[in-house]
Amino acid sequence: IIGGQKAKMGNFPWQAFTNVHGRGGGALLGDRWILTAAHTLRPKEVDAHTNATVDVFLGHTNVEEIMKLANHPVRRVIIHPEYRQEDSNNFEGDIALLELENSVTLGPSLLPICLPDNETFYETGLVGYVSGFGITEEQKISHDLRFVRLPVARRELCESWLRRKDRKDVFSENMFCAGDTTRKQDSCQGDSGGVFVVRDKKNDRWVATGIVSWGIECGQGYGFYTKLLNYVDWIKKEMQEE
Amino acid sequence: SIPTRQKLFGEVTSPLYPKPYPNNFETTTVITVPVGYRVKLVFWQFDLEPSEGCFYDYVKISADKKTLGRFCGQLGSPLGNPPGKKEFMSQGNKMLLTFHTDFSNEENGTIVFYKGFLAYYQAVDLDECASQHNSPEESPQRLCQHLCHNYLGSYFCSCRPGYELQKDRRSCQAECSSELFTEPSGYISSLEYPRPYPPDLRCNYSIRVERGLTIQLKFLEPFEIDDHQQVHCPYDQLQIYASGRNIREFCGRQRPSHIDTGSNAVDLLFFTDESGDSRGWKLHYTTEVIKCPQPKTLDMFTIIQDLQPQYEFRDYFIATCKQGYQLIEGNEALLSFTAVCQDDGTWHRAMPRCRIKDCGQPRSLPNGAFSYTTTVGVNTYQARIQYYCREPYYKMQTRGGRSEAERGLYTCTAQGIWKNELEGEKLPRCLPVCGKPVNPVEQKQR
Repeated sequence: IIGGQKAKMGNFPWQAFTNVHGRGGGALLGDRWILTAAHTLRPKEVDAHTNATVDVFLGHTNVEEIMKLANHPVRRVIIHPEYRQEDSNNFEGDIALLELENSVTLGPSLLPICLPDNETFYETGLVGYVSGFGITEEQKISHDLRFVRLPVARRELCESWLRRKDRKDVFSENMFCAGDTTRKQDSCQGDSGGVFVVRDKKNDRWVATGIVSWGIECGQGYGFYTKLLNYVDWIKKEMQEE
Repeated sequence: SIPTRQKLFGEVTSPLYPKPYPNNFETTTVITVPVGYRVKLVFWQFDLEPSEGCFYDYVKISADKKTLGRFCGQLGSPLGNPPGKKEFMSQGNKMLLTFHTDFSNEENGTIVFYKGFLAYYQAVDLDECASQHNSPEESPQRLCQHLCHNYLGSYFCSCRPGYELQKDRRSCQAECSSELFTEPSGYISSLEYPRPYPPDLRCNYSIRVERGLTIQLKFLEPFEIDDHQQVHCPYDQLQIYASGRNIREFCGRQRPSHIDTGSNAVDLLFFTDESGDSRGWKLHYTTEVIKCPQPKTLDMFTIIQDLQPQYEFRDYFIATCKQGYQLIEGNEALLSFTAVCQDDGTWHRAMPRCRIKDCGQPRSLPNGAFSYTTTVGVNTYQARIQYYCREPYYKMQTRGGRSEAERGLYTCTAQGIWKNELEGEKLPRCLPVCGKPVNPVEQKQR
C-alpha cells in the first residue's frame, strides 16, 4: 500500500494474507471462502505449469502473527474462466475463489466482507479503502497490514492516462480504476487479491467493490481493480449454497 | 317243518299260492329271526275253507309255546275265523305257522277252490330292557342292575356314574376312583344320593377345567356324612384338594358354605367305612374366570386405557403415558405396554412407570449457543431453550419474516425431540455477518 497507514486489529477483519507465487491478499466470504485475484494463483509471464502451494492466513494485521495462526488448508481453487494467464496485457476475469477445507470461526479479527449489489458503489469520487501487506512507499514489503483511502476515478481519465503512457493494457467494463494522479496513494505489488471496500451507509455495512488487480508502477496515478459487481452471479454460483 | 333262514323279513304262503292249495296236507313253518328280535306276522291274503272252529282247513299260529290263534275262512267274511289284519308278535325269536287241510273242499256237493294264504313276517327288535323298567334294582330278574340300553337285536347294561359294570356285564360295582369332570359346570354327588351311599368307597372325583378358570363349589341339601361328636370325621370323610393342596375335610350334617377353590384343578376324595346310612352329599360346581388384581398406576403420569371395573383371565390392559412421558419397564424404554391377565390370576408384566421424556443435551449450534428459558440444565418434556448466534459475527437465518427469537426457540416435545415450532428438528443456522468490522477504520482529522 502506497501512502497509506497501518491498520488496527479489527479494521479489516476480512483481510487474508496469501502466499502462493509470492505474497498476496484476499478477502473472506462467508466462513469458508477466500476471494482473491486470479493472477496471484496464475501469474502472468510465469510458466503456466508451475504448481505452487497455496497458503492462506487470516485473523491478524501482523505478518508474523498471522502466520503463527496456522494457515487454512484450501480444498478447491476456482479461477474465473475468462482469466487469460498467458495474456500479460489483459487482466480480464482477474478473480478467483479459494474454498477452505474447514469453516473458520468468526470473531472481531475475522469477519467476512459483503458483496456488492448496486452500481452506485462505483460512482466517481466514492471513497473506498484498499488494504494489503504489499509494498509501501519505501519500496519495502510491509510487516503489518496497511490501508489507504482512494476515490473511484472517472473511467475516461484512466483511459486517457493509459493512452498518454502509450499503454496497450486492456481496461474493460469488468474493471474500474481508483486513485488520484495528484497524490502518491495507491495499492501495489503484494496487495493483489485484496479488496477495495466502500462503506454502505444505508445498510451500515462494508462492501467489497473491487479486487486489487493491476496498475502502472505504484503511486503514480491510478490503480485498476476487478469490478466485483459483474462477477457476483459467478461467485454465488461457485459458492452455491451461500 | 320248514325252518326259514334267519332273515329279518319274509313271506309264508300256502302251497302253490295263489293256486288252490292241496288237500290232506299239513305243514309247519318255523319262522326264525335273529336272537334279540321278535317275529311280527300279518296276513296279506287269506282264503281258506271256512268251518265251525276251523275244524277242516286252518292255519295255526303259535309262539313261545303258546297258540296265538287258529284261522280259516276269507278276509272280510263272517264265516270261519279269518285273521283279518291282526299282527301276531312273538316274545322270542321264533314263530310257528301250521297249515292243515282236510281231504276235500266241497260245499253242497261242489268242489270249491281256495287260494290259501300269503303271510308277511318281519323281525322286530326285542326291547330286552322293557322288562326291567318297573322291577326294583336289586331283584335278580332284573336284566341290568343299573341301566339297560336296548338296541336292534340286543341290549347292553351300563352303570350309573360312579359304578363300573362287572364281568357279568349286568351288575354294577361302585367304581368312583377316577371320576373326571371337565365341563365348566356340573353336579357331583355321592353314589345313590340322596339315598345312603354304599360302604367301603374310595372315590376320587376330579374336576379339571381349563386354566384361567377357578372352580366354585356349592353344596346342596341334604348334606349327611357319618361323623362323631368328639372325633373329627373318624368314619367317612369328604376331602377337598385344590391344585393338590388339601383345603378342607368334611363330614357331619353341616352343609359347607360356598367354596372358591381358586384353582382349575380340584379333587374330591370320598372315603366311607363299612357301615352307615347317611344320605351323602351333592354339590354344584361352577367356574369363574379367574380375576386379576385391579391394575394400579405407580405414578400420576401413567394412564390405563379404558380401565375396566374388573379384569379376568385373558383380559388385558394397555398402559400409556401422559403426553411427554415415556413408558419405562425396569430401565428399558418401551414404545407400548400391554399386560395380560394370566391363568393364575396374576398379570404377566408388572405395571410400568412413566418417566418424563428427556430430549437430552440440546445440540450445540455452530457459531452460536443456547440458553435455557426454563430451568437450566433440565432437558425434559416442555423444557425450552433459546438458540442464538454469536453476534455480531453471525446472524440467525430466518424465513418468512420470522424473528430470530421465534426461529431460535426450541421446546422439548412429547416425542423427546427438541423442536422449533416452524422448522421442527432442524437447527437454526448462524450465517456469517459480512461487512461489519467491530473496529472499522475511523478518520477524525479532516
